[in-house]
Amino acid sequence: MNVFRLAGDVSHLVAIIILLVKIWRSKSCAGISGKSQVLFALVFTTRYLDLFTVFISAYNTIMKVVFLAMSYATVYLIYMRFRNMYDSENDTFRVEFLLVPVIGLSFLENYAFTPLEILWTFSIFLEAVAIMPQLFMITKTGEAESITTHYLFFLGLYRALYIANWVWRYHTEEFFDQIAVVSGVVQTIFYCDFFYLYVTRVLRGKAKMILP
Amino acid sequence: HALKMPHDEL
Repeated sequence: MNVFRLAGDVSHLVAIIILLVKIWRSKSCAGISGKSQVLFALVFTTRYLDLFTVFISAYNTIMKVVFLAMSYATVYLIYMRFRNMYDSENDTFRVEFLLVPVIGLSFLENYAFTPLEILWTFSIFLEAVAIMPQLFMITKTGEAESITTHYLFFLGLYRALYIANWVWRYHTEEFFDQIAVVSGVVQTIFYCDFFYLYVTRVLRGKAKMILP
Repeated sequence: HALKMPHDEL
């Protein structure tokens, strides 16, 4: 554990809490892609199956359970509790275009050809692209509420901090997880355009982020 | 630089 990794995990936690609290308080999930949230729940589910096979640390176990619970709570709020507010007309990204290549890749490129390892690899690749339905939705509607952009900012910050964590681990413990690093870098690139808009628009006090 | 298993990151 290093400071980048801890800060990354905290950013990830903050992002998910921001989204959950936003939906709960406003009693609305307008502007939120339910598809991205289902994909994230699938990411956590397939990655954290090792909860049943290995124990790494109390921190690791607690964080995994919290992430799982919060991602399922988010999906529940969007599709059950506040489904009337769900903007399905703008949440039209074709998820199968992500799932098919990701499933194929996880069978081709993995550390061991075992069910748990293939599912872990699937979760890593899927996380890299899971935000695409959300970014697609913002592009389609041309705007995002500032609280939604704060969510995306913390999610992107988490990714950037994980890259710093990998650089640190590479130099201090010769740790290099090629699958996680390559897909992590790809994932971070998706946020760059958004980061630019966030800094130039949202941080200048706009209530909404309107796309140029 | 072999990967250390199990996966210890979130």
